[in-house]
Amino acid sequence: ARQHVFLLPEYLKDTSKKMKSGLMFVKLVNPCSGEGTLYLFDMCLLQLFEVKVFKEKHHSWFINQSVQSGGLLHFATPMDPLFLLLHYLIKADKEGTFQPLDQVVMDDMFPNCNLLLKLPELEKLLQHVTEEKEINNKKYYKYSKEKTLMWLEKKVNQTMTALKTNNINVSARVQSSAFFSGNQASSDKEEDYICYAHGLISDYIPKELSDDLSKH
Amino acid sequence: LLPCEVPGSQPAPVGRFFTPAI
Amino acid sequence: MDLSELQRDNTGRCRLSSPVPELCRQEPCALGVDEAGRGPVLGPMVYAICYCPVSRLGDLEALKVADSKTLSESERERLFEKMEKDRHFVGWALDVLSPNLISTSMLGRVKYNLNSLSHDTAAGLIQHALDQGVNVTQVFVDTVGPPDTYQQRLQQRFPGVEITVKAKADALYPVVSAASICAKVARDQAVKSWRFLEDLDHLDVDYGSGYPNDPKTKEWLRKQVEPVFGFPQFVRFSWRTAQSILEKEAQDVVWEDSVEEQEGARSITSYFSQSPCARPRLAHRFFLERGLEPASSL
Repeated sequence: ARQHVFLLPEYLKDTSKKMKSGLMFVKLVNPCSGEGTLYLFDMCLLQLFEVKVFKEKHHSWFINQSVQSGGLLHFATPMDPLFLLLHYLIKADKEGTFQPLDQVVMDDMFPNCNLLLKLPELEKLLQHVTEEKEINNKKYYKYSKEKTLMWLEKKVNQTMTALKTNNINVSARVQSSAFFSGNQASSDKEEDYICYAHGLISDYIPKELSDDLSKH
Repeated sequence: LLPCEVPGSQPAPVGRFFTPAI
Repeated sequence: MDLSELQRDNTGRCRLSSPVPELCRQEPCALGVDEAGRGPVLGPMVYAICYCPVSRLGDLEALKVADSKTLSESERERLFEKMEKDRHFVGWALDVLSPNLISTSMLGRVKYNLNSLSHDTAAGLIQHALDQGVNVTQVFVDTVGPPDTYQQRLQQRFPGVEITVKAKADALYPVVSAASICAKVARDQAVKSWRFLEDLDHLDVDYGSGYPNDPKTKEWLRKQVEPVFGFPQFVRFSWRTAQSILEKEAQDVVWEDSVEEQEGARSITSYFSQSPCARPRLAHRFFLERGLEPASSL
């Protein structure tokens, strides 16, 4: 059987011990491209992880007493599930009405999207990007672009802080990070950081919203 | 991680022939 | 002969040398160069020098160091011991070149072929004798490749020394035959006491003479071949014999550069960018720069 090499956060190790199918690979929508992408879902902590793969041609692995062709290296990193919920809320927005969440998050292509409905503190999450109404103790949601842009603005700011603390090279000109001067932040303009952060966040939202965010 | 493609996924006596070193 | 250094690490090269007899620092000396194990597909190749004062060449001859090819293994060992006893006028040094060093030199991206490796090793040993203060005035070398260029190269390198490069030098000059005995004794010992890095269970060490045309050696190679790793490092992977068995029995391994040669040039139109809508939106440079892409399946 094919073997894979994964880099995972340490705490996920217990999950697979605690529950048999504690960690599940699921195919869900890619909120940027709309295509199917692989995610990892922690059924214990009910946490979503995106899976990126490092791929370079002509590589293989030695894994214990075996050799595995391909040499792919997979990374699972926590991802804010609201990006996925947003995809469905924007899609449902075309009807322009308030809807119950379980009718919004439906997808014949990716039926496992219903896992998103199990997320803890879902209502709190949704407040960032929707207007809601409560009728007979049932909540109905409607996508709010204004609120979403405010939420994404927070995301961009958080990302900018992370880029600075991690000394990520954001300058437009191509530069080898090997020759970086120590005081990176000063040499890069604040605007470079905003553009870079916007670009990074835009990998998780549809093109149209990315343009709106850019204007915002 | 090897800089070459060995096709397939198969048992190999890695421990016998390959002595990793830093 | 103490080959313990080779025992510790038999993946590179190791140099052994006798103490320099005081006489060899004072009197003009003749120095012979020869090798052992050039042809075999298994085990190390050994380059050796042997030197003694020109005035004592008769005594060296008297040791019956005749053409070493005619001597048996045990006779060579006995003669070597005799030379060791006469260490007041005979000195020697040798380089053991491991099969791994030979293979990686010949198969390296920049080819370093066996002749160049041999020439450089011989010159290195002559230099070693000079550095130790031996008063070398004459050098006799068995030919490796075209004798003239070899002679010129050595003469250029050692202008103050009279260089003679000749075929069958070990039958003509006692110092070359003595060097040949040192080389053969070292190689025999190294092969006999070879420490396999690879912990191969039930390894049969009956691999015959190690020469490519020896049926026993060929049989041994066929039995040893491992589809992913090829052979133990005792084998010279750069030998045709080894390579043809690998081509038949081992996995094809594809290296990055080996594919570039195969990929034909792309058509010029393929360099023109596709219409923007056709081109899938690229991932952000943070990921592109790190070779990361979304995993679409396992």
